[in-house]
Amino acid sequence: RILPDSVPVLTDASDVHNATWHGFSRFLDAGRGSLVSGMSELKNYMHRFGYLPNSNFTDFFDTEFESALTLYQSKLSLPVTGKLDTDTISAIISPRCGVSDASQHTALHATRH
Amino acid sequence: FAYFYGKPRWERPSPLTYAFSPNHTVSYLNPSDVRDIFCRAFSRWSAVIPVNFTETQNYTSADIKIGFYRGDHGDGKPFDGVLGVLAHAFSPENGQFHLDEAESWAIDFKTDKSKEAIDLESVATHEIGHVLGLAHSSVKEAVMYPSLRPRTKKVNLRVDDVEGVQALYGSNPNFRFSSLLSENSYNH
Repeated sequence: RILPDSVPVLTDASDVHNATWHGFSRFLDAGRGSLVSGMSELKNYMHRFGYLPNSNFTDFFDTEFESALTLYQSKLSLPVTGKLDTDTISAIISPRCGVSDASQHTALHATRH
Repeated sequence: FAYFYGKPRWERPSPLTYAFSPNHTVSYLNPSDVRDIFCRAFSRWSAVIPVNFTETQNYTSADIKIGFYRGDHGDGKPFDGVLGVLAHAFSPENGQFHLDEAESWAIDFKTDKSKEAIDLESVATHEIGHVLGLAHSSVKEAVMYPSLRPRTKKVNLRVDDVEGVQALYGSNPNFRFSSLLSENSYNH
């Protein structure tokens, strides 16, 4: 479905997020099959941090992006929904380290409790 | 915890020297305060592994080179202004440690009232983890989790951080997990 240009979102802390990334909040609740103007920028974000291999993107929420989103949610210990839900959008627009989440491997380990 | 591809580490780990760029600083921070913050951040890691860190005035020869940079600063990873990307550091044995000059870096939230203030000590502790060879962790409470909200402080290493770095360098003989657990419990 096509979302309107302006989707009211997020939390009381939203005004302190990065201006560029804060624009991603309008993609709230977008899921596979959506065509939203500017979605390619979010795909660039996912590419930058290692979740999408290619760099030539459309504004279509396709299966490849859904897979990337699922991986992102898993990596950041978010609920894995494959959708741009509130938790995911909030994580995306949060300030972060510039080191890519890819090019690494996770060690098998048990956490001591 | 996670490592960079190939699990790189410092082959001559101790002592590692670090230095601040004489040209790439932020004017509103007291250099003495910055040195104290980095000293504490390095100490947290050296408390758990047999690696010592020593500040040197010789920037050129230092193992770890720390500086504040704005926008495109020549390493192919330009900074993006206020918030967004806060800092980045390179895997061993590169040693480059860059902070985004555009951020509102805070030393003490009691005196810094900016809504966008970023705790310098938290970011320093995180990036040192990268310098040592740790990649991003999925554990939200870990220092090596990739994001940090403004006006929040996360400086204490968690079990996940400690186990990750100790798998690279071994344990500091004076370190006890019980002290870490009680400290985290206290802070929580």
